[in-house]
Amino acid sequence: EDNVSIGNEHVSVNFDENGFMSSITVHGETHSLKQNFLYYDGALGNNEEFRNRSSGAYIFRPNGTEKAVTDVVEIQVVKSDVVQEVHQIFNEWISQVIRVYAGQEHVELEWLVGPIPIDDGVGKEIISRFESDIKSDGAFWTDSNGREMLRRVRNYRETWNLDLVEPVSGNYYPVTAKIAIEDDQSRLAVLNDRAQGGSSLVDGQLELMVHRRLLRDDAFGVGEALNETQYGAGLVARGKHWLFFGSSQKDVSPTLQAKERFLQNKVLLPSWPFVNSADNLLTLDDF
Amino acid sequence: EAHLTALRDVMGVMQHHDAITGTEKQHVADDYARMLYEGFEACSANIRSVLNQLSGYREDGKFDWSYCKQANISACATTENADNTVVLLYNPLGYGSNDYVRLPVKDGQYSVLNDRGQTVPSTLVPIPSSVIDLPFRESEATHELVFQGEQVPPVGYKTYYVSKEESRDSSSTEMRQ
Repeated sequence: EDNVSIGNEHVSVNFDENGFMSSITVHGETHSLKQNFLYYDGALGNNEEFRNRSSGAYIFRPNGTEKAVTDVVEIQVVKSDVVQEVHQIFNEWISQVIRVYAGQEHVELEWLVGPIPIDDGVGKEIISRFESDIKSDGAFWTDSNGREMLRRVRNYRETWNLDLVEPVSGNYYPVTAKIAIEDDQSRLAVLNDRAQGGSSLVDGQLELMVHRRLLRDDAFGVGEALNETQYGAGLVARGKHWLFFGSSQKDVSPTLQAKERFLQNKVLLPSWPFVNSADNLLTLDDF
Repeated sequence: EAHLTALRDVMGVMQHHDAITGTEKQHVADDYARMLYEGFEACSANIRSVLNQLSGYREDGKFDWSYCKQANISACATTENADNTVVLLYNPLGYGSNDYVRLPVKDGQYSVLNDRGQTVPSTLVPIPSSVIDLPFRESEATHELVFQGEQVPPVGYKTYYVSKEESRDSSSTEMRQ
């Protein structure tokens, strides 16, 4: 009956009465931080017209604004000394585990999306969106193939005057390792385990596209709709995001950015577990 | 060398922008997956040989190391069917690592010992129903055994002994709401 919270001595994640992540507490300070899954309907266009093409493998063209997948999330909480987890079920095809390991300063989100339903004849592109109280003033940072972070400004290009006719996809950038926002006080960074599209469409927000299923070819060359199936159903994808929230002050040592960089190395080059059961003949003495 | 080159060759092919972004035709995507699988399998022979030499195990098939190729759906034929498993963590980084390990297992009580015979704190976490119910998942694992690798040395390894015990401890730290 109480609101749920998981965490450790460094970071706690708090959930609201509907099961959504609602805030994060870092070193005693609590900040609003919501997370939800939403989707864009893929545009169905006339590929003969340049500005009216379908959303497909090469291009992301949402048809209208995003929609939340649910208002209420079913959750299960597991707490132990090693790890604390909240298992969320958003609907029949989206679920997530949010976890905090003992001693770690980041939050891990393991999402599972699919098979994306297409019974309504509409392709869908699914995003995970984070909403914070950070006053990011239109700016966000995305990595360049895991190397330096590049500053992006919403609805702006550095070298020409932009007339943006695609307000969502025109602000999407490739994210292969990290996307971040910050203001004078706080910083939010999300690391990913695979290349995804990402953006900050509203100040304080970050979003990453985790899965897509589209029913039309975009006429850019592949010649197929991005409608992958396995065992007769749409593809299921499972992956991880790692979230860091903390001070953006540069005189803190080590800075949050330094911690993010170490975590990036660890999650992208993790230890390799090898197992050996030897048909149950391995005794402790053998070990 | 031929085994390693098999994966090197595949990784060369995977530099194509279609493989990076996923804009290849479906039959090409399937072929890429096949090539990667064959590259992995070739390299795994080298890994197995190296680990057998390091650990002093005989290469008679009984003491073979493997990796859990279906860990991404919380399934692993080795860990979920064994009463005793040796887990070797290899750290590819140039500095020490303390990654957490998640091993798919059946419900029960497990102990984890490090290379000095000391008990390592561990816990059993249920696998979400959305994963267990995946239609193509063929696994009896219902839980994941979670423990932390302790300062695995740079470009080095540590081993752990995981054993399943008879009965479940009633004083389990797990709490569910």
